Amino acid sequence: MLELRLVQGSLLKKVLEAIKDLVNDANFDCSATGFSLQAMDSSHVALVALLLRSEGFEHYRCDRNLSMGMNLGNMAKMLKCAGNDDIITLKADDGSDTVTFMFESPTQDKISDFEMKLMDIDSEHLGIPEAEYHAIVRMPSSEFGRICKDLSSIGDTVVISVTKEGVKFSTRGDIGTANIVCRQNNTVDKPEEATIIEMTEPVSLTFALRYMNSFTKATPLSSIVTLSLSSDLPVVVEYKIAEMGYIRFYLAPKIEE
Amino acid sequence: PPKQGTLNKFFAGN
Repeated sequence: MLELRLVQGSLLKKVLEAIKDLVNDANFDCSATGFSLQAMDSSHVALVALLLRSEGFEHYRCDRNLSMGMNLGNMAKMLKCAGNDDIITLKADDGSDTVTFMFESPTQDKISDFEMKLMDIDSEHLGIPEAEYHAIVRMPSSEFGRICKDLSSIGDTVVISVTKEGVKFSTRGDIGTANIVCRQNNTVDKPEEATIIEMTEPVSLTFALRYMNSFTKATPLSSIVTLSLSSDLPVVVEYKIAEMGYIRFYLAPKIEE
Repeated sequence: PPKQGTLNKFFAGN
């Protein structure tokens, strides 16, 4: 028996909007730790890792570890039917091939339930090794989203270079080139507007903008994004989900042949 | 142009 009650149901709506275009089908894993997902896109270039900790739910009952295969497009369709202020409860019985989403309006005057078919998904669970990153950039998520969108109108790839001076996002395309430098500024009034760079050595990596733009669909989940970069390692683009956990995107770099 | 790598060589399956 599984029963997860999330008072801030909009979080789950936002999570699905953030990942449904990257991954078609995925297993949601439910354990005492929380509700999690790890899935790669079909070309094995990007991976999304989601964790919503059990403590973040108002009610969290998961009698035994359960893996539920869901089509994320269909799940997003169902969650779109929940109001932004609704409380969302996920329910599944042991051995059932369906999951039920229950939506309650804040005033309890409208209660809906949507039952979705589960699917069997063969997915490989990857071990993500702990890594020491050469550079960690923390910046406003809206700024990062704007940069990725702007650069993708010029080129297909972005070179992210971190030095003591700041973080540089560069692209080139048929019409020309673009460079955007964000300097460290931790003296702003609001912490969510700061750009903070921790660097042990300079790093420069090239990534496909198509994926970066897809990751920025998680912007509504957090005002801050963290980019963790090391030479020859996938970048980690992390959006923390307040009080609950995180959504992390891993993207393999482009490599000179 | 640089070639797109995949994640398989970074993350071990288990």
